Amino acid sequence: EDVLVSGVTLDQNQSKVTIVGVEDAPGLAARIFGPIADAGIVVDMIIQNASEYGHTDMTFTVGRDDLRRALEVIERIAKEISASGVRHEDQVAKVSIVGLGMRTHAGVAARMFSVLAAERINIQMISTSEIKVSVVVDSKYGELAMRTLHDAFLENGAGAVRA
Amino acid sequence: EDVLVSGVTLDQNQSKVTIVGVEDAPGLAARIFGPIADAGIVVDMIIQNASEYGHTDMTFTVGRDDLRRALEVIERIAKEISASGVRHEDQVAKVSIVGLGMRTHAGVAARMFSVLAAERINIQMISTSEIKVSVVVDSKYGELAMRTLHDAFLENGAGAVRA
Ligand SMILES: C[C@@H](O)[C@H](N)C(=O)O
Ligand SMILES: C[C@@H](O)[C@H](N)C(=O)O
Repeated sequence: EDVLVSGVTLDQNQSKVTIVGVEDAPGLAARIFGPIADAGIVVDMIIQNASEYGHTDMTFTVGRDDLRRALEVIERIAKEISASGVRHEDQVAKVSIVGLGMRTHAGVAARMFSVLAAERINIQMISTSEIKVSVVVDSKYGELAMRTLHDAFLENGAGAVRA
Repeated sequence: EDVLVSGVTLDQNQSKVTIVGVEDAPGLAARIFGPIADAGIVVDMIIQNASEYGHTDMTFTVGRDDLRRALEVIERIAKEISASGVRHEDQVAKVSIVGLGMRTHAGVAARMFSVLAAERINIQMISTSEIKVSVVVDSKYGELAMRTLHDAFLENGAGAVRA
């Protein structure tokens, strides 16, 4: 099945916040994002992976202008919920392959990851949807990541990638 | 800014596979998803959160019919890359809020998480995009999750949620 890759996007205006060691029990996600939403903070990605030992990390990204406020909210909540801690990164690059038919995107994802690996760019986070495969990388590699992915996926004219 | 929630979806036909303790260095994601793509396995979600100590977990979901083949591929790769191990769950429920303007989805996400918390449904994984906030929950709660989210977001006629 053909997947149509229509573009590669780069967002260099994001900060990353991770609440470490959140109890993996009903209600914790709500206690974190309720106050974030109430503060009017615009969240882009939210990523939580599955846990094994009863605790997990929750990461979200915000526009860099919202980082300070997000940290104020999150540091308070982290104490209230007895999380292990809070980490953040002032600037990260979110790079995405955008396309259609991405439900069969294993091939697109694999190729994206290979292109980045060839440039020795470390993938910090991965999140996917039917129309997008997104990774977060160190902001200093954002431009390089976008350019090499653009060359790999879109330089052959059609933008079509056989998945 | 108004967010338009257009629907709540439930996918009960997914299995979850987690490769635990993957070295967080360039090339590992490619080594995992290359073979998965080559095997023609259809992947839905891919989730990797940020790591702190040089290793991270990578989780993906596949249609339940692909689980056995996915595990064959992954168990071999996990050894090759010296991952700590592989976990899987035969059936999980992926529940999503689908809408437009979800870049301001902190409010939608917070409300979704609160609705699930009120039913004591544990959120195992979270992944978001501009058009979707998706969670993975225990498959036995899939129907309940969908119904309560549908009632919360769509029963007031408009389907419009002030974010
Ligand atoms: C970690 C957090 O997502 C928790 N499992 C909850 O349901 O709220
Ligand atoms: C863990 C994995 O994503 C690794 N960081 C890579 O870049 O391949």
